Amino acid sequence: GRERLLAAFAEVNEHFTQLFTRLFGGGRAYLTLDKGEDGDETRDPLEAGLEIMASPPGKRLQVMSLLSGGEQALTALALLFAVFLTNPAPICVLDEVDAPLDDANVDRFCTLVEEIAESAETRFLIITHHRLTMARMDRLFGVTMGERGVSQLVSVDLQRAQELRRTA
Amino acid sequence: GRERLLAAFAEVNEHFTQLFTRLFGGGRAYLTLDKGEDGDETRDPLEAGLEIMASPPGKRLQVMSLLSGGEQALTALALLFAVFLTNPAPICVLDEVDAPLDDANVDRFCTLVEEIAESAETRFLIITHHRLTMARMDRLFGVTMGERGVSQLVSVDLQRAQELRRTA
Amino acid sequence: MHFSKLRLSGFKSFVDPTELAIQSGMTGIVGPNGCGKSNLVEALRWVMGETSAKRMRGGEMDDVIFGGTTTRPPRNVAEVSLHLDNSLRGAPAHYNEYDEIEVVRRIERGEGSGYRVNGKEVRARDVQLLFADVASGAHSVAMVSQGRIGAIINAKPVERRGLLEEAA
Amino acid sequence: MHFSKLRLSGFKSFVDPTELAIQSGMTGIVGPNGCGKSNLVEALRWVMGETSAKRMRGGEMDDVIFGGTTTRPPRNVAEVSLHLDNSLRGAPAHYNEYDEIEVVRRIERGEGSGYRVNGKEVRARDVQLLFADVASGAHSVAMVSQGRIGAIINAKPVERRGLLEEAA
Ligand SMILES: Nc1ncnc2c1ncn2[C@@H]1O[C@H](COP(=O)(O)OP(=O)(O)OP(=O)(O)O)[C@@H](O)[C@H]1O
Ligand SMILES: Nc1ncnc2c1ncn2[C@@H]1O[C@H](COP(=O)(O)OP(=O)(O)OP(=O)(O)O)[C@@H](O)[C@H]1O
Ligand SMILES: [Mg+2]
Ligand SMILES: [Mg+2]
Repeated sequence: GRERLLAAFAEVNEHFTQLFTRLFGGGRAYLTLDKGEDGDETRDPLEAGLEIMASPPGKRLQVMSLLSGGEQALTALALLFAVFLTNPAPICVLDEVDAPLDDANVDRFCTLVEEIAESAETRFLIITHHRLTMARMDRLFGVTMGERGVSQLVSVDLQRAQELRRTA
Repeated sequence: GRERLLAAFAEVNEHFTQLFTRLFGGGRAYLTLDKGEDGDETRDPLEAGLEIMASPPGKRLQVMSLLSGGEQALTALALLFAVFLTNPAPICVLDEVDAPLDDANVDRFCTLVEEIAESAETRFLIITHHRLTMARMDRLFGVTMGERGVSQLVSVDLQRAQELRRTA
Repeated sequence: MHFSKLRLSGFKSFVDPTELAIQSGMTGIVGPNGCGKSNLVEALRWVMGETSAKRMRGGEMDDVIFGGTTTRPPRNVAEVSLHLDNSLRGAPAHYNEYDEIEVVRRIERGEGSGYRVNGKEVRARDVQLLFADVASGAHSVAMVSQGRIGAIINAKPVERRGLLEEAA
Repeated sequence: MHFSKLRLSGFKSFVDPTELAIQSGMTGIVGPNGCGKSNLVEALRWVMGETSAKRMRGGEMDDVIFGGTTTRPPRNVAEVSLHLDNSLRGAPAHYNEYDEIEVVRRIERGEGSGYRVNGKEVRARDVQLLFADVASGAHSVAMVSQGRIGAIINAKPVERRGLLEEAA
């Protein structure tokens, strides 16, 4: 019950503060178990909400909702990976999580995923439309609908993958 | 009340079916004023909901919620532009609406915007991270934070814009 | 009537005076995550009469005033002006004799905000009507803020009916 | 224990037998809007024991069976199998003697679905426990479906607490 949740909170928060700084290339952030509308200090952690305070490099500390679209997405990714690292799974699937990110943030995101793939022995399946992300993959599969409405999986040959790396 | 809404519905629906086919390069779609959970035929249109039926090229007709992420975004864009065309405004601002789209859909989206800009005399401000969209703009402004936390607007010179066009 | 220029000072991250020319066709706005692109769109919606702090991503309307960074002190005043070119006429009757219309909104911390059109003080209502008469304004369907497409996709059919009412 | 292969047949738009190798490191999956990328992710979640049709973007579970196109008739059966490489051991005790574990889920229209592990019929519960024991499964934090990041950003603090419970 309560002890487990507080222990999990502490571990996730530790991962989160580190991952945020790595993904943003600086700044700081932390999680709080908010006391709810009435600011009740004694509130049971099992009832509390999880609030996220973050300050991207050079900016004031504020609640996540005041950040920009891309900054919020990157912060949410840091939170997801923080929970993931407390108990790494053998597989991780990411479906277009890089859509709102600019090139510099895509680069840091890929670097982080690369490191997790090596250290935690986790296999990643990453769906993306971003050329930069495609260029960082170990291998690429394409899904096509040669015949309308019918999906086919093809392995993208190295030549094509090289081209993607060059123009990214 | 009711007459105006039904007249607006008819006009928006007409624009919507045309815009859908242009944005998807085929297929068909239409709007319906749904009768609600109880299928009450006599339901007042002022209470009804707006449901969207769509079939991308070569696919079965279905409700919008069964389409893919990108197909839903493109359908929602067709609906927005359909409402816009019933009463064109002098300015239209689009903030990263192309994020979920693949290159072919970005191309059709830009072509449509180009045509509306010319015919309706509307000025467009388009925020994007997509290189292909940048390459189609008449001019580009960059927002930078040379000093952390302080935004500055700079005009992107033609040389740089040309480079973007080439690698897109 | 055309929108021709937007000027900001002390508004969100645009602490220094900034001017954006609004020209015909398509103007692209680009830049890294968190640099201030969406803040520009909010400046445009704010000067056209936005009354909800929540829709400005803030808690209260004072949140639009530059709040300071690690190197710059906060400001107490924010001002946005929008220039409309009416040389070809087309403005609502009340303003149609002018060649140029300048709408200014200014807010002082703790004091609320006021509007001026061509130097004369007016109410928020007057500004909202001015833009509603040309199918524009803070809540116009043509002002597509970041995340709006996703909200339309996830909306229930009854909520989507609101778009039709806009067209009616 | 590693995930090594996913096989689908008659599942959503993958009407023909399809095989996706899951290798170490990062595997990118690319393709145009609506081609079937997210369907692949849903096949993986489905075979791991997903019980909610809504989370499979359908009205009822039969919606995962290939529904036909303008040129192909609908199917009545869908089958997905997931191969786990257990040569280095690490599977839950009950299955740890095997070198390879094959989990199969098969559904027939109007008849419901069933599971088999290495050829033996098992309950949904057994499959869910198998994956929960290796920190995976249909609802694992590491299965980041399309739109999940946006949902975390827009969630209220109390809803976000659910992520912590996953880590506890
Ligand atoms: N009153 C204020 N004073 C100073 N800075 C502010 C103020 N309000 C918001 N900001 C800053 O503006 C930034 C957000 O800018 P904005 O949302 O325009 O970014 P963006 O360019 O749209 O990014 P993205 O590509 O991620 O959508 C935030 O980082 C926030 O700190
Ligand atoms: N049971 C089914 N039978 C046949 N086709 C189906 C079935 N269920 C879904 N589909 C089709 O699968 C398509 C959606 O595929 P999916 O969501 O995987 O696309 P995607 O590649 O993820 O695209 P995006 O890049 O836009 O996210 C839809 O167009 C839908 O028509
Ligand atoms: Mg933005
Ligand atoms: Mg998808």
